[in-house]
Amino acid sequence: QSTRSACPSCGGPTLAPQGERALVLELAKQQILEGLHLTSRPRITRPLPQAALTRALRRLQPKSMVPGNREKVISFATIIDKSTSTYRSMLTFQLSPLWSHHLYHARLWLHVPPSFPGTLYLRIFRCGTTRCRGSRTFLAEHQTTSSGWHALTLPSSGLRSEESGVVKLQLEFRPLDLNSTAAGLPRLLLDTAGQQRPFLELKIRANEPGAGRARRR
Amino acid sequence: TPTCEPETPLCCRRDHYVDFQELGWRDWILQPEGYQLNYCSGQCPPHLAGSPGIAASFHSAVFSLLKANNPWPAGSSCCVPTARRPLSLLYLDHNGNVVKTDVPDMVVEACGCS
Repeated sequence: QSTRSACPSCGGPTLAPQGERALVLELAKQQILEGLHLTSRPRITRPLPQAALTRALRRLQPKSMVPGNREKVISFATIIDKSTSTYRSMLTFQLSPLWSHHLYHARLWLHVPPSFPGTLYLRIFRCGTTRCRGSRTFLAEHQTTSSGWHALTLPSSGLRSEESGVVKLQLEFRPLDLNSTAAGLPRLLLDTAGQQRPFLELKIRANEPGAGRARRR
Repeated sequence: TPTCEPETPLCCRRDHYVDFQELGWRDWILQPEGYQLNYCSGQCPPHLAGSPGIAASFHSAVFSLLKANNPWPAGSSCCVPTARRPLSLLYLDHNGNVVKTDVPDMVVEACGCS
């Protein structure tokens, strides 16, 4: 190469500004994917409703830094099955199998509409991948008379997902006031349109050891 | 460390702001809108080897002059990052989950000669 235009640090030819910009953009893509441990960029097939996304962003407090090598996740129910019975419904979540063993905090957020009559008594079970026949694990119970968003803390051990990352939760409603019935409760409670879609709020410890340690180059 | 000017041949920090819109990634990276992709480039002659950056203290400047007048065997010294900070990202993963994470050592803040 002609020494006149040699790049000072690598001995290669100095890049023209456009060439340097293109190189920087490629570098940025590699750096981001490597930093997120992704092999390719995610393809968003089911865009989230803006209201649900806004709520998630508010929940994740974008300003606060995540403590070293931890992650926060908001996972919206992908399937809401209300037909299982009058008093029961099933929520399906698609998590990443990698999170299973590093999950240390889990809450299920449910929205109780203002039109809801009386006292709500709710029990939450973890189901196997089938339709919750037979084996199901009790996770939590909740009772409330107020409407609005409710956060139900779940034992993180109860959310270990299979290899597929699928987590199925069964909600069981029971009317407490004699004159109110649970009939149609699932329809009332579980909004599938997406404005008040139920979601899981998770906190995960990153899985590689010493992730926060400064890497020496 | 100074940011590189076109005529700066010595080790410095080259600043580039990357807007995720320019990458076509704003559909899955929710926040921030972009980030500083800085990198280090420039020569590290022997008398700068080991200096934390061009704008060193007076003592290390004198020490560098002494080194320059008594060149040691030519060891190669490289222009490398000497300070970096994490980047906080909010993004949608392959399953449509909203993930917030801090990627360590993502932004180069200072360069110096190894």
